Amino acid sequence: EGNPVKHDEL
Amino acid sequence: MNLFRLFGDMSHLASILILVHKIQTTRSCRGISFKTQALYVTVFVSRYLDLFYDWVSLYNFFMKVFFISSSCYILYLMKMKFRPTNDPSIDTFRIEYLLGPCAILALIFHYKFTVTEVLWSFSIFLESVAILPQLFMLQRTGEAETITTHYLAALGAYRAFYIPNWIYRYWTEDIVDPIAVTSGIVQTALYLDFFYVYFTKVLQGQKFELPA
Repeated sequence: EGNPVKHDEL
Repeated sequence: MNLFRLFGDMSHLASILILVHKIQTTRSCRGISFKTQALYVTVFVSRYLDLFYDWVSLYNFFMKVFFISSSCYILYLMKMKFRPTNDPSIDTFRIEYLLGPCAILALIFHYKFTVTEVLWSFSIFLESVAILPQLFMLQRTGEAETITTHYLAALGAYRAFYIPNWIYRYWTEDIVDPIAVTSGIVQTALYLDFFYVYFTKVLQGQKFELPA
């Protein structure tokens, strides 16, 4: 299950 | 990671350290909105649930842990340690007017209809307006301690730095996060009035006072 958008920001 | 985002994150980190320093050294949380601080805890907790199932980097991990723990610590300082210096009678912004619309927006705009993704959207929307009780309080009292204005300036600068970061990421990685970008622009715009007074008064060595 991957995020459609990278949540790599804070 | 790029420099804009790093500056943004460092500015965010600095804002929290300035706030804790202000409360500790003056032994008072006068001028700080408890409601805004409580909203930040809500923001961080609902956004960083991915700590439990998604690994990004060591940097990302420690920053998330720091933001959750420091925001909880600030609530502790305000409600327990320096409780007598907290004056709820001037902290009168109705936060249900923020929580309700943000919850509705999150149900409409999200990247996936799952609990964590909807909470993520909610946290992004809520963060953009979480400063309003604080700005409302500032507006009511018409003045602020200089250290409090430094806190607000660093906090406002944080999301402002993210804007060039998003433009940069669009060019270099072809990534666009419309929810974060629109909220980030709103969030930064809310500070414009404050920044105007901060640059024209506080940085010129004057006290932060709003015109009567």
